[in-house]
Parts: sequence; structure tokens; C-alpha cells
Amino acid sequence: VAPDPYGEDCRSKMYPPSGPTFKGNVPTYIINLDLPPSKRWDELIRAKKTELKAVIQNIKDIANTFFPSGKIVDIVDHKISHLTDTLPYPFNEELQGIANSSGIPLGEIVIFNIFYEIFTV
Amino acid sequence: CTSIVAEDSTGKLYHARNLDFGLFLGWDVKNNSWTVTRELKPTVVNLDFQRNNKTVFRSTNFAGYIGMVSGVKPDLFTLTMNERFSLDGGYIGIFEWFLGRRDGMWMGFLTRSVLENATSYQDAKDKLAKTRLLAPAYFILGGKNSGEGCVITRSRTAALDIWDLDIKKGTWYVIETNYDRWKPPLVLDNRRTPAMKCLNQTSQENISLPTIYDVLSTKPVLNKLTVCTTLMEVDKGHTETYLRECPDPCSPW
Repeated sequence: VAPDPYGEDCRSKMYPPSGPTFKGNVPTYIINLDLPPSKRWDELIRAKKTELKAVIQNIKDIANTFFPSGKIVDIVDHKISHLTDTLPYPFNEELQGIANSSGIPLGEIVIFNIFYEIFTV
Repeated sequence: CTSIVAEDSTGKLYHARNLDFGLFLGWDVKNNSWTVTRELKPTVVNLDFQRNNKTVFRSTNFAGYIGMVSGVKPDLFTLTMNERFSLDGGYIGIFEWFLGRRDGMWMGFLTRSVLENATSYQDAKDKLAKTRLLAPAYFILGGKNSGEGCVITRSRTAALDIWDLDIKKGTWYVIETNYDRWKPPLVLDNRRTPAMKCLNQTSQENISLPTIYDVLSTKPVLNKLTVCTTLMEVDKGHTETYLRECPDPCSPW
């Protein structure tokens, strides 16, 4: 068996994280479960709206590369949102709340949340 | 992804993971990186879910994603989820959902429910092993007491395998890298062997969150898909997350 061209000896003394393999720390937010589901994510989404929009736009660009007609994105924006009605409480209301506070179409928020199921093949 | 639950020689449990995501979702030739992986990094957040101003559980999430892929319920259990690829995949579950069969759980919602509602390691293990799912998955669960750690290999309908820690037989860690443990990993994507080599080299006597971070920093366990590394200890629900970069030369997955 050929050696892994990208393999290396076991690293040591990498902690605390720093140097070229460390890109940064991660902020912490509180999600208050006592709030109505549609309001729980407001603070976080207000802070991360731009970043979330960038990710979703990136995924849409990839979809449009494979389906230049734009039909896939159109279906997601106009049909997939109806899927929310079939999702269990409180998740359906949380997704609606995220769509409301981000201004991102509900269908795109739903797709972002079921990416796992789509990509397991 | 790579998930590890390990027990040190005093019986203390550690749980850590590399979150890898974005395979085949756009390659940026200029920066030698996956575009979605890169765009996801600024969305990574630690979340503290509270009720009555008290922490119920903590997780590491992408902003906008309400399910859980890594989380800890303080003093009870730690949980990560790894993707399991199968021809009997999630698209069949979604198709069934559209046709009206809705007795399965969406993966992210199950992990969220378990972190929110499970009352013990065993309760979490039962729920993760027995609940019908829309897509196959690997659940990596750690507890608080010696021997409480396992990898649950799930099809959509059943637990195919549960691999438990077994200190008496020398199994002081369990590891999951997106392949069934009874099968060899794909030749082009063998992260399991190098991770096991580094864990064995570290030894049970020296295992800790910093030394597990070393394992998760070794290429190709660290690769171009790695978004972040999360380190967890069940005691008081300790969790820390770091965004990662894999400088060239680095495996694309």
C-alpha cells in the first residue's frame, strides 16, 4: 500500500491552538428556550445574517452552475417552504422565525436544515 | 468528520471531533479550498441553550441550523453525529416524507431532542439507537462514568452496530471517520488508521483534551474539509471550539 501523500507524523504540543492550522475562536450565544420558538434565534441571526446569506448564496451559485435555468432555486424558494408545515413543533416555528429575522426565503432556510438528509448518498 | 470518545486511566471521559463539510461543493482553484467549507467557518457558533436562566445543553452549530451535530448535556452525556453514506440514503427518507410517511425523524431534530430531553446516558443511547430516521448516520455518544462511550451505526430503520468502550478488554477509545468499523475505509480517504496510530502512540495514561487536539491536528485527520475542532468534557458541560485551516500540502478530504 502506497503511503498517504498527505500523511505526516503525529502532531504534538498543538494546544493551546495557534499557528497556521488555527483560524480563530468561535463566539458564544444564548438560546433562550423560554421564548416562543419563532423568537429564540433572533439575536443570533441578527449577528450572523450576512455570513448565513453568503453560505446560502454560495450553494445557490453551485446549483445554478449545474442547472443554469434557475429552476432548482425557483423550486426551493416557492415549493420547499410548504415542507415546513409538515415538520414537527417547535422546529417548524423556529425555521419560520429564522426566515423572518434573516430575510432569507423560508425554502432556503429549510434546505439548509435538511442538507444532511440530501447529502447522505 | 472524525469523532473520538476516550477514557483516561482515572476513568475520566473526553469527547472531541473534527467537523468536515463541503465535499464536492465548489473548489476554489485560487485558494486551494472548498468554497462552502470556507464560507461556513464564519457561521460557526457555540450555543448555550437555557431554560429558567439555567443551561440545559451546549452545542457547536452553524448559524441558521437548528439541529445538532455536536453537543454536551452537562454532567450527563456528550454527543456528536457523523455522516454515513449509503445508497439507502436520506433522499429515500425525504421521498417517503413527501408521500406522507412521516414516522421517521430528521437527523438534526433527533439529536436536538436527545440533547434537550434525554435524562441519562442510557436514555440518550436508547433514543439514538431505536428512533426511526430519514437518513443513515453514526452517533458517537460519551457519558460520565467509566465505560460510557459508544459509536452507534444507524441505518434509517435500525441500529446495525453499537461499539462500546470496554476498558477491561483494552478498548479505551472509540473512533468514527464516516465508515462502518467492520469494513476498511476507502483507500483514498483513510483517516481512521492515522488517527488510531496517534491515539495508540499517545496512550491512555496521557490522553487529555490537548493530546486529542494533537490527534485531530494531524493530516489527513485534519484536511481541507475541516471547518472546526470541538473538544468536550461532560463535567459541567465544558466545550471549546476552534476554527481550522489546513495549509498545503493537505488532503482535499
